[in-house]
Amino acid sequence: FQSAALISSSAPRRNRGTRIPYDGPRSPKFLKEIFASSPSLSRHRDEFKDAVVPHDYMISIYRTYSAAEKLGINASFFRSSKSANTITSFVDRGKDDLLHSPLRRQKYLFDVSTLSDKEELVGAELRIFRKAPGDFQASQPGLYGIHLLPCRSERLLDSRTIDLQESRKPGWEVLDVWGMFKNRHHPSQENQLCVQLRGTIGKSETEIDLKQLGFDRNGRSQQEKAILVVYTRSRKRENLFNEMKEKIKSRGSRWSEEESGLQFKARRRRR
Amino acid sequence: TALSNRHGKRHGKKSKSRCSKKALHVNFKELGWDDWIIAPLDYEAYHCEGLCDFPLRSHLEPTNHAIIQTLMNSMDPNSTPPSCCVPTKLSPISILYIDSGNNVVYKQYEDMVVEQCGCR
Repeated sequence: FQSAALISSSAPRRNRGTRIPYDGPRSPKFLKEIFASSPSLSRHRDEFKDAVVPHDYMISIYRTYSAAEKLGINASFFRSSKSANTITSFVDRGKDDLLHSPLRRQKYLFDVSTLSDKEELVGAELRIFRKAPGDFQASQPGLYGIHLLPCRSERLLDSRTIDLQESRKPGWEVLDVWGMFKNRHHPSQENQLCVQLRGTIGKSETEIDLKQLGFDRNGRSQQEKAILVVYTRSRKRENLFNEMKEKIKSRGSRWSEEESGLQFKARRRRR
Repeated sequence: TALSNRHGKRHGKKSKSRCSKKALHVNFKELGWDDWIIAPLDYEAYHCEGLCDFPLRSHLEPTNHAIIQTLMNSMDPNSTPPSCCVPTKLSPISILYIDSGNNVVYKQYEDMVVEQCGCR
């Protein structure tokens, strides 16, 4: 039973001795025994958790807003939160196929199928990690432009200027992709969201190899992968059971029927 | 009845306390929810416990109905139960979790912590 959880140093620790009364078959000890005796279930739990590495940005959001909450400040009042009460991060699924060719256009793909159409979208941004270019000799110092466009159009979503002389340190480039969501169907109706990045020299239209600017995606850790951050506001009060229902549905489809018997029983007991 | 209760309490007689906020420490790991909740691992949710008996105190912010029900209960406990000691003010907490698509989500969940209890 390894925990996927982040232990918040600021979590309230009052009344540590108080425990939810569990008796008989509902006791945590009993559940642990079920899980320990079921290798397939433990394996799935670990696989599920190991697949997810929270980005520092999401941890930072959580820490900031939960600290504010403890001070009685409503997190949705923060300008950075865009009045959202839910912030979802989608990890980039795109890959740079051409190892040796110049990278003129880079596609970023996100599976946004879990976005609920019951929630009001209030903002979206793409956060791309830019490494320090390995070969500075090949990259001429000076001003470069990065431009973000939808994959199926040449309409500019957002752009930034990078000064390679000054920006030798790695860091995150934040681009506004709210334009992708405006005046179109709710993203949940389209499971995939695709945007493309291109780089130019100065203000010219001459395209540059994005690898020279530090956007090469090969060999990146999970933490360094680009994320699409979507800000939503619930139209009605949600309860925790929505999350539990979704979880059960998603796991139900992932697990084989053969394994599901014991797991379902264990899960039902746990719920 | 109210006087005799108070008298009994003064002499150490075991009696149920008046409606108030009590500790309720929630540990998500013990609930088995740590496979989808990243943070917090635990928090203080509190709960409401105690008697809503006559005379109701103003800080319990009773509804008019609760006042009537409590009065009826004080006159004839067999005919009317006492009003209920329940949360009257709740506050949200932030939760960082993994959704069904394996995405990391921050959400502010409403009504997770009892701030105030009252008789309803």
